[in-house]
Amino acid sequence: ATERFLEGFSTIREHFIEVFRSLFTAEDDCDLILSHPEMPLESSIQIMAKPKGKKPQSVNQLSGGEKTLTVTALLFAIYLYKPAPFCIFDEVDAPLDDVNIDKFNRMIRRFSKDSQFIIVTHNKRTMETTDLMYGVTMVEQGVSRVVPVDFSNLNEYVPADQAAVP
Amino acid sequence: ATERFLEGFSTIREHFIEVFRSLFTAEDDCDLILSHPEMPLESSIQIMAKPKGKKPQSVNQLSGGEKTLTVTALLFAIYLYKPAPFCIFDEVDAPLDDVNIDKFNRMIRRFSKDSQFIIVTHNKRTMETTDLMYGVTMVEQGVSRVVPVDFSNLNEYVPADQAAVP
Amino acid sequence: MRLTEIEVKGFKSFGDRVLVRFKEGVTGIVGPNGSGKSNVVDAIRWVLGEQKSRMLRSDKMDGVIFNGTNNRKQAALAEVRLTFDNHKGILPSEYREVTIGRRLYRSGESEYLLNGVTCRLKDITNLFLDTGIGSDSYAIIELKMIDEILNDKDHSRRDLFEEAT
Amino acid sequence: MRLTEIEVKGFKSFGDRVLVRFKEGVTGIVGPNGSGKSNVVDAIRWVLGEQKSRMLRSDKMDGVIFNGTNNRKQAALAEVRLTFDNHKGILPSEYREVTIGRRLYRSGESEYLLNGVTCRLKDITNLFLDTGIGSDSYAIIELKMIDEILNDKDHSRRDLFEEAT
Ligand SMILES: Nc1ncnc2c1ncn2[C@@H]1O[C@H](COP(=O)(O)OP(=O)(O)OP(=O)(O)O)[C@@H](O)[C@H]1O
Ligand SMILES: Nc1ncnc2c1ncn2[C@@H]1O[C@H](COP(=O)(O)OP(=O)(O)OP(=O)(O)O)[C@@H](O)[C@H]1O
Ligand SMILES: [Mg+2]
Ligand SMILES: [Mg+2]
Repeated sequence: ATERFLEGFSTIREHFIEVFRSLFTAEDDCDLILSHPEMPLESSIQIMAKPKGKKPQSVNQLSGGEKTLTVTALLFAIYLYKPAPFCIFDEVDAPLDDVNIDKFNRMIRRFSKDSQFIIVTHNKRTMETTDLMYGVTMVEQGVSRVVPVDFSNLNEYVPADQAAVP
Repeated sequence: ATERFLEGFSTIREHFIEVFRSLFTAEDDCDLILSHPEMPLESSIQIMAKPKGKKPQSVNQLSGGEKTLTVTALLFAIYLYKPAPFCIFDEVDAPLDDVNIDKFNRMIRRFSKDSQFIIVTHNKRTMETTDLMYGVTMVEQGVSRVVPVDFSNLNEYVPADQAAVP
Repeated sequence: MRLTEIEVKGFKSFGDRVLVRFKEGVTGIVGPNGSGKSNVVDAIRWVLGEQKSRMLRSDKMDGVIFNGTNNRKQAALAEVRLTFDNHKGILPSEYREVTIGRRLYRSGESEYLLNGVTCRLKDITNLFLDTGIGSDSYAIIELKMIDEILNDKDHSRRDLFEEAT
Repeated sequence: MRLTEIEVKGFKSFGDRVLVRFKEGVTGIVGPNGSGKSNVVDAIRWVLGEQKSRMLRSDKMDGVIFNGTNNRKQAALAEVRLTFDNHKGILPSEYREVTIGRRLYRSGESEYLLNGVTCRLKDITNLFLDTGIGSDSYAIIELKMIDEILNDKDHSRRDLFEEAT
């Protein structure tokens, strides 16, 4: 079991570095470190993430968006090692700026060749990258219904311009 | 002290109901309830929020956006009772859909006649409602700088279209 | 092995029966706040065997049964069915299409079903063993979990690795 | 009493001195992930007397001092100054403009300043007593707090009411 954990850990670690660098840039650094390499099964796993130029004391010093991208890179690294048939993300894109949303969604598209993705989102850029969309609404108060939507009828289900911006 | 707490509590409660109904709709219901009305200073305060037609068991059953609007209503209720000279919101609009973002920002505009607001956001609709904007960037790696922005130079600081959407 | 369809009735805000078909690739779920998007995700977690009511934002397990509205009675039972296309034979079942189901009656009785036949929760978890699918799967992610993994709350990060290796 | 200006140097990612002037109404702070927007909010909390390093995402208080980059040395001290327009006399000070400041040296020494004169933290908190301004003010809100208030984590909801009443 230790064998398998170590082999899995080392593969996931390599994937993590590769995925992190494509969500950030090639000049950004990261690592996964076992707190007790001699006792892998008792070890906790430390995440080190160092966007270019910065010297964060710990991942906790990173910004909301940087933390989200870092954990996303870890998750995708695990999916590369052990692909899950489908992945569900519920508003994980909320803390990301536009550039990072595009990188995040491009990564999802890359993985979607082998896995199915279900993405809950409020973000228009994310919506543009989906293959198919379902709109969830409550026409009758308190009762959900689900209908297929595309960009032609999106505004009926995701009312964007009903409220006038002052 | 009990006197003052009860008087404050009852005023905040009235404001909460009023603000909640403008963030939601007039048909939505809410309340603030003291767990032990006979011992107000020992009491915990329960929040009841009931969007129209729904019968949630507790506020915990509400959606991410509904929870955000509910707590926002409570905060604004407190600001009505005891105005703070300035309020800072850091990406509080992230879980909200477009219609709710507009309501949220309209409420901020209403309160901004008497209080100053500083709003950190990634959302374009929110940006449209500000009087003044500052862009924070890191031209030199790891070193922040702040510059005034408006919609004409926004894209230099909030790069929206640099990445091609696939 | 991909998800082809989910059918939900009486579960959370799904007072009416709802059927959603999934295709390959990326499916978006959109809609206003409070419309039921996360409830769809909860339905998938629940039918895969989620036992912790707080993971479903509920105080008690019966909190997932449609509790009615001003114009509608509450439901007597919550039911979710999830269908998979198993033509690659990833799931240890001779069926090409595998449907798992779960029911919870207001009386407290609960049932699990595999291709329409009542079974134990164990039969369902065994079916998905080693596929990375499960109610606590590393493949069902919401924003709160990002923080939990980063702070390693309740060994969540350790669990993530153990789940995968 | 409104905020007119904040000056930050050596605090978190502000390796260079940064001066931001505020006007009446609604000021937006925008920019890419990781650029330093929340650090501006942290600077305001810190100069108002924040003592809990975890509220500033730091393990230890010296974590707020600019720790350098590949091309720059770390700072020897972190310094923030916040200026208020007091023409309505809300703050108990005869000055029309009130500036509070805080410094933390890497050696561990720390200073508080009121209109340029060294003072105790107590002098600053007394100044803001009953104004609703303070490092744990109900007027500085981030998304995590929405959940904490809803779940009443660590009596956060109770504190909110006590702060206000
Ligand atoms: N057992 C139940 N019966 C009826 N309605 C329920 C039940 N459980 C939850 N709900 C309702 O479902 C709604 C929440 O739905 P959900 O969390 O799926 O919204 P959402 O679309 O994800 O919204 P957001 O965009 O804000 O995250 C709440 O308003 C809640 O009252
Ligand atoms: N003491 C320090 N010295 C130098 N840099 C620091 C220090 N503390 C934090 N930082 C850096 O500041 C950055 C975080 O900034 P901040 O949290 O303000 O970003 P943000 O603009 O709010 O981003 P987001 O939109 O993702 O929330 C991190 O990359 C972190 O490394
Ligand atoms: Mg949701
Ligand atoms: Mg931030």
